[in-house]
Amino acid sequence: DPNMKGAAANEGVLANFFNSLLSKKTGTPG
Amino acid sequence: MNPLESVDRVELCESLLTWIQTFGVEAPCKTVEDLTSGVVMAQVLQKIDPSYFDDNWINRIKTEVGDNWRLKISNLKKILKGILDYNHEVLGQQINDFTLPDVNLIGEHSDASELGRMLQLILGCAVNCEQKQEYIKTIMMMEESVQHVVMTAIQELMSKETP
Repeated sequence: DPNMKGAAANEGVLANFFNSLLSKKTGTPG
Repeated sequence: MNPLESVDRVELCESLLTWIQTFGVEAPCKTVEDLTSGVVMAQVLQKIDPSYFDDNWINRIKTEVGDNWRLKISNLKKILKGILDYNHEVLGQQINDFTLPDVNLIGEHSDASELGRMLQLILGCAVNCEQKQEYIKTIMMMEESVQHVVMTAIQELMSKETP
């Protein structure tokens, strides 16, 4: 089902983005 | 290309209104009008960083503004300044080339598009602060369509940030 594939891809994009944000260092020193 | 050119600013506001509700602040925050006094935004900022947006800061925000748009605008100006100072002083970054929200339009006309810009700046504080993990994980639990708008809003902000 192409719709399901599209939804899964979208989910992957979101998860990748927010996970990379989680691992990004904050501006605080140290 | 501006990533938000393809996204409706009003849609951004609606999604960020949903996000703001996850903070569970005392003041009502269901509609655009609920947010135009600035009280909800101030309470959210205090949750994001209680040591910076402390009681001394929040006490300068008037809670009983009613329909008085001058008082609303006065609150909104203090909040916008607080957000910009926080970015500079705590997060160590400047937001360049980002059209700042017109607080007059928010206070006087409950402009959803401008409110969306203001909420976008608060989103930027949440996903960059010390407790960002908590806020990012909350976003990841939200409906996919909301997550998508939030992601685009963050991407736009990130493209305007300079250390």
